[in-house]
Amino acid sequence: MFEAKFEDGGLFKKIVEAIKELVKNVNLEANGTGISLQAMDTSHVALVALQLNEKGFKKYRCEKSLTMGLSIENLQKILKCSGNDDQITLRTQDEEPTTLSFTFESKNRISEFQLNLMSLDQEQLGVPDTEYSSVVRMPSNEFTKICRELGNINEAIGIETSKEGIKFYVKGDIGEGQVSVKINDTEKPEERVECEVDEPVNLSFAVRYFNLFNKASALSSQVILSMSQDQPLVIEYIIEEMGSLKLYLAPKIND
Amino acid sequence: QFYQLNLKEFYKNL
Repeated sequence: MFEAKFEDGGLFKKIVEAIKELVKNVNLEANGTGISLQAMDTSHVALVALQLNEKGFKKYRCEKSLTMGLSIENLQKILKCSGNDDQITLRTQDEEPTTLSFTFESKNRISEFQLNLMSLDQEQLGVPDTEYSSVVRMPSNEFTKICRELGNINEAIGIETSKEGIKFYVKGDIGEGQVSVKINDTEKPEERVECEVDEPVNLSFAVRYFNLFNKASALSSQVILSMSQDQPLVIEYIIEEMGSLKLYLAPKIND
Repeated sequence: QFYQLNLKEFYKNL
């Protein structure tokens, strides 16, 4: 039997909202340590990796490892029947379940839904836990804003790191521009900008993916960008007390 | 000239 109860069901809704335009069908993996998900977009440019640890749930039980194939679109239809303040419980009964049950609980109502599961043949990529040569922490809303602004000018956005900070730049048909974000150690943790740069990087990415990734900014006030030259970038949103959502994006490489 | 790196190939070839 598998059971996972989110005290804050709105959090689960935010996670689904954050990934819904990146991936269509996903395998949700559950085991004794928690729930995870790894899926790639159809063009193999972006990868979503979610980890939710059992300790972060109000209630968690998983006797046997389980793979649940879900359509994100259908999952969202069911989640629309829940309130943002509901507690949400996911549950399966059988060893090889064909449905995933949802209980939405508020002060005055309890709703039950069953979502049909699918069998998905999805390859899991072994993404190594590597050291990155530049790691930047900055406010997630600031990152969202910069991507939106620069995305107006060109479809590719450049990111350059140095000991002084991080610079975003674009060069398009209409002209070019850059935004430098200064390092600060303000007392407000959500406004802090930190750069750990062992080796500077200069990378280029398709901005439309960033604009999709930025839907995850509702999960955390800070975003962590981990980069190495000519390697996929990782954008991480820490989900407080529960785990993290990591979004990987392949760069455009200078030929 | 830029080309778009493919994530699947990148991680497979590691």
